[in-house]
Amino acid sequence: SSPLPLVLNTWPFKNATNAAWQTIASGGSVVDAVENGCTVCEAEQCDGTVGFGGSPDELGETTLDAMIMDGTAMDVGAVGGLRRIKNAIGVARRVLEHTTHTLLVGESATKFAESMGFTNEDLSTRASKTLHSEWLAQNCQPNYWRKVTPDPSKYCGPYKPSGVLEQGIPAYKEVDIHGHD
Amino acid sequence: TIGMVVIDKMGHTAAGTSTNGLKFKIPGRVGDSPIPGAGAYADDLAGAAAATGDGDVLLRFLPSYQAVEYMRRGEDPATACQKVISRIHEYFPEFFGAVICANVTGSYGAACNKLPTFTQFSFMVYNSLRNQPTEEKVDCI
Repeated sequence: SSPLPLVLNTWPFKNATNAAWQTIASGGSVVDAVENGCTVCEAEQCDGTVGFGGSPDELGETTLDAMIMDGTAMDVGAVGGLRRIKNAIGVARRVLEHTTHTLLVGESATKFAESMGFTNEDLSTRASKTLHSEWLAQNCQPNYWRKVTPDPSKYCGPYKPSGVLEQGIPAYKEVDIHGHD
Repeated sequence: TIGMVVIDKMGHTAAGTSTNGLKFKIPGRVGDSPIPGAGAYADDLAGAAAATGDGDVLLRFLPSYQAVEYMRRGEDPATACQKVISRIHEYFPEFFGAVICANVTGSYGAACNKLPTFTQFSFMVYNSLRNQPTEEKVDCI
């Protein structure tokens, strides 16, 4: 027999898998299932790489990216660099349902989310603030700058273009498997 | 990041992602996750896929779209995922990334790029042959 329906997700985020399955089992659509499954991970901050309070940027802010794709209608809703709104996949679903656009980004995406009834709230937590201050204390290592001055492999910014390849070629960066997209 | 693929009994597909991205990113940086075809892709006529890892690299290869196109041409999901990883590996041998793939009959697979600290990739499966979500691991190539 066909093993359908099927729920598949990256990493061992079991609660998200279960939430998606329960949605299908109770008659929800596959788009509902993806939204509900990912929402669970956002709420649970799955391994710190999903949802609020993780992966602060250089200024200590957490921003969120999400998308949802309906493979029947080839319809998509997505948000990038979403600020101060926790339920990113919910906002992505609203982009799919209530606009003919595909991707909304940044501060304007936040305004769209507020118009859809989502709450504007701080996404940082004590944990993300601690992570950020430790990073600052380690001269902002690792970072994603190159060919700038001062030497990004040694110092924090602000940086300016230097036109010179790094003063020291950045050593191979150890992969942080808890820091991913 | 969570990347998710769902296919119902009628073969309707959906895919999605949610993430807070890379740590200590330059403000304004967005990875692969919200980009259709990169973070995730779904098409009832072929299947669905989702990717996770270093989004700066993944974004350049549209791995989810590529995986669905391989499945559209008849590759099984595991092979489709492996071909996508091999494609990226040619250009970025040390990239951190993994892909999950499923076709519309409910077959599924996954693949990842082997690194010293990343030799296996864990993902979750729940289908009508099981009564609970099950963790599976795949050896990276």
